[in-house]
Amino acid sequence: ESHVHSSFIYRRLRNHERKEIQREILSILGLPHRPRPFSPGKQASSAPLFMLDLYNVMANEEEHDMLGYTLTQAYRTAPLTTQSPPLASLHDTNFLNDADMVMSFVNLVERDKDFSHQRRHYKEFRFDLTQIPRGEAVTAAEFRIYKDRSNNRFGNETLKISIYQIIKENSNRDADLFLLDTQRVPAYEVGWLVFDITVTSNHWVINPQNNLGLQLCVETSDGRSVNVKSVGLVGRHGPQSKQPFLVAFFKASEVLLRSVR
Amino acid sequence: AANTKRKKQDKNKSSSQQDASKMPSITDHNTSEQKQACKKHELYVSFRDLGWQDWIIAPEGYAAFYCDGECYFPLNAHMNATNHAIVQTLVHLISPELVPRPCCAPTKLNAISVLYFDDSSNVILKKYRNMVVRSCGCH
Repeated sequence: ESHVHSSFIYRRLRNHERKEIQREILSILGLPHRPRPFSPGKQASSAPLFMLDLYNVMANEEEHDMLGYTLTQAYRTAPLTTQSPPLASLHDTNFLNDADMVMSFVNLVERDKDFSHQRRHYKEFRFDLTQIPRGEAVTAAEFRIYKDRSNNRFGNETLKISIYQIIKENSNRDADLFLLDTQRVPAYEVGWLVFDITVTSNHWVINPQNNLGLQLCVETSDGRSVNVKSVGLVGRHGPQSKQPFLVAFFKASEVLLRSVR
Repeated sequence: AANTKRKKQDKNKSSSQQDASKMPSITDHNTSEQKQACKKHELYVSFRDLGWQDWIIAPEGYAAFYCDGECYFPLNAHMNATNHAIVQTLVHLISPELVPRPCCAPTKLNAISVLYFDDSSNVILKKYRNMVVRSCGCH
């Protein structure tokens, strides 16, 4: 559709021209090589959909030439992959004013162990934060997980959902954990839950060897540990569009200098 | 495929001549285009035509534009020029062998946002400044 502008694409590029242009554009984008995502067709997954929502809001505003439109505004107005509004009230979004890059991370590990040594239900998630482009510093990070309707037995009960950073794994007892964020959610609610994990993400970027992942636990109001799946939290066996993911916001800490050719 | 070899060669010859006029290149400056004043030219970069649709999610491409042409004196009324460019134009007229004309280059640039996968299928949304030429002028 936008091809009408083009005097450039009306002819087929010769191979060497294509390579030259590819090299030039990659240089402008600051990429050492062309990325090769391991599973193409992942565009229907939750993280790309979330990012596309954010992109569309930003692109529309840019088209209308709204100067000064920030990521914060895009973030506040984007539908963000869900038909219903997020369950959790969004955290302070001031950090977005400074962000010049947003990145979503796919969940690499999700352990489906139902019980810890102390018969506590939990799920684990892991994200690789070593792939962040050079010169970018984390300003905020969120863990997003989708909650469907709970098992009927929970009725109108309020559930306490907690997210922990795994500090140390132990072979004969439960892992050492650090509580990051907690939310209280009615069992019947449906939508995305958002947990603030900014501090932990920063720690993992600086010390990748300490990235042992996140642990998520659910308790009833009387403190009883319950199965994560039974309360409707969607894991890796759920639909692609509802998979949990991590989203981080960055600010460039250094100016990208292009080499002279 | 039905064309004879000769026809094909003729076609290639004429299309490459046509192509050369469309593409900015060093040789352009030695041809009749030398007379053309500094202005903004259309240039659409299509990520799809570059075969990158598997990793760039959006946009499909963007109108990058480029600046090309000579900086004559007096400059076009609509064309921005730095004070130095005007001085340099005068000095060039005095000593054309020693001092080149000012350069035709972007004076205003716009940003675009690009959404793409990395090698690990993580998704990056980044705003790239200075990607689109908004106006050209003499520097």
